[in-house]
Amino acid sequence: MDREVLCESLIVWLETFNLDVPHGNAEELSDGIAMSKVLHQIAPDYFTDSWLSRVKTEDVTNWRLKVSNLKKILKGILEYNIEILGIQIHDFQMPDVNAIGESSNHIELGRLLQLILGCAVNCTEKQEYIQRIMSMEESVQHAVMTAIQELMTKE
Amino acid sequence: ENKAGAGGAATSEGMLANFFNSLLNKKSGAPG
Repeated sequence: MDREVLCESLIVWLETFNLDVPHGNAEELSDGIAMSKVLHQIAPDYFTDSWLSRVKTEDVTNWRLKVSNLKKILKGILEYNIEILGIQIHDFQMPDVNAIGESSNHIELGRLLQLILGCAVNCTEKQEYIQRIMSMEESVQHAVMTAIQELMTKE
Repeated sequence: ENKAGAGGAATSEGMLANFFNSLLNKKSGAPG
C-alpha cells in the first residue's frame, strides 16, 4: 500500500464529514481538532461533548499541544475499538503521534486516519459512512478499501 | 476501441461494490 496515496485519499474522505474547522491538508489536521470532531460525529455516545472538551482548540500551534491532542485521540480510538466494537488490533504499526505533531508526517497521519476509518465502518451508523464512501471517486474508494482490508487482517 | 479497458473498469467497479456491500452486510463485532 502506498501510504502517501492512502493519506491523501483519507484526507479527501474527511470531506464527507461536516466540519467547521480546516481539514484540507496534513498541516491543518496535525493539531487533531478536525479528527476529534470526526470521531464525535461517528460515535457521539462514546466521543462525547465531555471528551471533545478535553481536546484543546485554542492556539494549538505548539507541537507539544498538538501531540497532547493526538495522544487523546489515539487512546480514545483504541479504547473505543476494544470497549464498544469488541475489536483488538494486533500487529498494526500504531501512528507516531510525535511525528504528526512535530512535522505533519503524512505516513503517520495516514495511519491515524486509517484507524478513524475503521471506527466509521464498524460503528452503529456504518451504513451511512460506507454509502458515502461508495459515492466517492473510484481511486479514493480503492485506497479506502485497501486500508480497511489491512485493518481487517489485524483484528 | 478498447474493450479490455472498458471491461477492466467494469470489473474494478464491481469489485469495489462487492467489497463495500459485503462490509455493509458484515455483522458488527460489538458485544450485545
